[in-house]
Amino acid sequence: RKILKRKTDSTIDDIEEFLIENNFGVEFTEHFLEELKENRVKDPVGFLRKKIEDILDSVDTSLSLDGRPIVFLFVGTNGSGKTTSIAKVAYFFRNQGKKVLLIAGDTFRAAAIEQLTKWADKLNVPIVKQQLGSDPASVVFDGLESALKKKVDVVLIDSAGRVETKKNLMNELSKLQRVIEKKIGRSANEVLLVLDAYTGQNAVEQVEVFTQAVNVTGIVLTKLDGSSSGGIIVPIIERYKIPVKFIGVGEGIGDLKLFDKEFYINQLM
Amino acid sequence: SLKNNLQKAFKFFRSKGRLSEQDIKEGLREIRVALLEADVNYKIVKEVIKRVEEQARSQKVIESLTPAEQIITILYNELVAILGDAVPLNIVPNETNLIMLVGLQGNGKTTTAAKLAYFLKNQGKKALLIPFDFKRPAAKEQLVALAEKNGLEVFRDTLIEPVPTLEKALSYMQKNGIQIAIIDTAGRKEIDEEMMRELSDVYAKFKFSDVLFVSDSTIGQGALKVAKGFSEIVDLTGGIFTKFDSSAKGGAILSFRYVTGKPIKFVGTGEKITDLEVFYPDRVISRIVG
Ligand SMILES: Nc1nc2c(ncn2[C@@H]2O[C@H](COP(=O)(O)OP(=O)(O)OP(=O)(O)O)[C@@H](O)[C@H]2O)c(=O)[nH]1
Ligand SMILES: Nc1nc2c(ncn2[C@@H]2O[C@H](COP(=O)(O)OP(=O)(O)OP(=O)(O)O)[C@@H](O)[C@H]2O)c(=O)[nH]1
Ligand SMILES: [Mg+2]
Ligand SMILES: [Mg+2]
Repeated sequence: RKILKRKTDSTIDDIEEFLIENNFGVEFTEHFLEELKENRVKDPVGFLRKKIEDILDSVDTSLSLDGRPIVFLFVGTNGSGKTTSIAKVAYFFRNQGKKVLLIAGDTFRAAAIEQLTKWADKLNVPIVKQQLGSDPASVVFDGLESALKKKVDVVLIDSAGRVETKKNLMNELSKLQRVIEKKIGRSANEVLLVLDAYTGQNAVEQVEVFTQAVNVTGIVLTKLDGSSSGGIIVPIIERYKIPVKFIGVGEGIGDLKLFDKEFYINQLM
Repeated sequence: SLKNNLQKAFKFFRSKGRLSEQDIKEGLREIRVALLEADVNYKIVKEVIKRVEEQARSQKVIESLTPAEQIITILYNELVAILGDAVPLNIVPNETNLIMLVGLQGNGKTTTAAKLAYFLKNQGKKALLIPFDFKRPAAKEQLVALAEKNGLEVFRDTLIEPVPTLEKALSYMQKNGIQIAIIDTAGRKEIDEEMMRELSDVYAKFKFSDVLFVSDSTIGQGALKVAKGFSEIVDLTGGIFTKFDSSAKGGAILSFRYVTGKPIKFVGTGEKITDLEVFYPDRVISRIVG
């Protein structure tokens, strides 16, 4: 991926190429190049780094951990890494000594329940599931019922992948959110939009549509161990003020980081 | 949106009648923005705009009564020239045809494998699905479930090593007179040396009728590097782009074709077994450029 040379070695063209090739998008790039001109910036790379830092600092990346059980709902487009991220987050909380329960809310995709069950077995955490084709709202309801009874600390809810163009599937998500709120008497602690770091401009549309369906509180940026820097989240954070709360850096159970500004910027620049 | 940007460009051109140098520059800028917002790679956009500009500057365009139409046609022809035509699967009758699907994690290989088997079944051709992902939890179960649901044959006796599994599957095919197999590999990064070595090892030991790169249409600028990486390890015969039912413009398709020179064979248009369509360049171009 495109790396920028320090200070005065980078021309305006280099900066433009860097921003576009890291998926910052045309709007952000043109606006930034305008800013460089207007401010007669001598160190454009330093100025860019500062701008990115400011954007990342403008949101609170801490997790919402009040109440018991802590409830996280994972949503996102197909194949972005929801199920794997749930396993990692379960491991994260289990290592803090918390009692975790998983809810197999993807009742649609082939072997989705088996996939999450295998993770539950590996982690030695309970999982609530029904058979394939059952109503996800019903599994979520049952799962939360069980979590409340068992006085579990953390509940992680998986949902089926869905593309933003399917209105009925977005409505299904809204319904899941309502079921959660009705069952625990408050909103979920986190509704996490799982976003693949390789995604291009479509990520903006994903955020746009998913935030209309549910109250997205944070992003899990996955596959950052790949050849993409996930630059798309910078314009997303600037525009939507949604923080990245977790970063996925591999396929293993331990390949999860709480969002780390330095880590993110260093792998980007 | 891309469509809006290009419509802006075309409106601009058409409103101008005869075109000045400045007009061409301005119109091309709109086109450039449109292509970039459609996720076409920066370097490719540069090249395409350069070629369109060279041709737009020719006397016949400047002196034309309909320069806008000329430039639009030039752009369209450039994109068509890059994309090429749909190319079918390389199935040779009375031979063993191995189709291997490769690509990044979560891009749609397993689902596409089942769709391909179903597609071939509807053409009267029997294909054996071979689970070849030994890493992801319940990967094999996923392919088996898809096979069972849709009346497709799947090779169930998998060991846990790629090469012995394929050898066993081949003898199974011979015994049962099956001539086509679709191998669903584990998702992997082109920068993962160990996983790419596993792939090249398999590629070297068997003969494949098709090695298809399966990619999500929502991938951004990085598509160029990923496609290049895979094409350098195995000789790809084509690409399949999934999630065409999303609102992604799919500029990655152009990047793939441009950097590998390989044809796009299919697009995935949903999660159902029937959601696989033969690639039509016109449809992709109109999606990218509105
Ligand atoms: N390299 C890498 N791979 C990841 C990461 N997160 C997930 N994956 C892989 O991405 C693929 C898809 O992950 P899943 O967890 O099944 O994704 P999903 O969003 O649940 O998919 P659907 O339920 O089908 O929509 C799997 O092969 C995962 O191992 C990550 O951070 N890095
Ligand atoms: N909307 C839509 N979803 C698709 C399409 N193709 C595949 N999917 C979905 O994308 C997700 C990932 O598909 P998989 O087939 O598991 O992807 P994969 O490449 O095998 O993933 P790994 O084996 O983990 O690398 C699943 O939820 C599929 O149902 C498509 O064309 N459109
Ligand atoms: Mg899943
Ligand atoms: Mg798979």
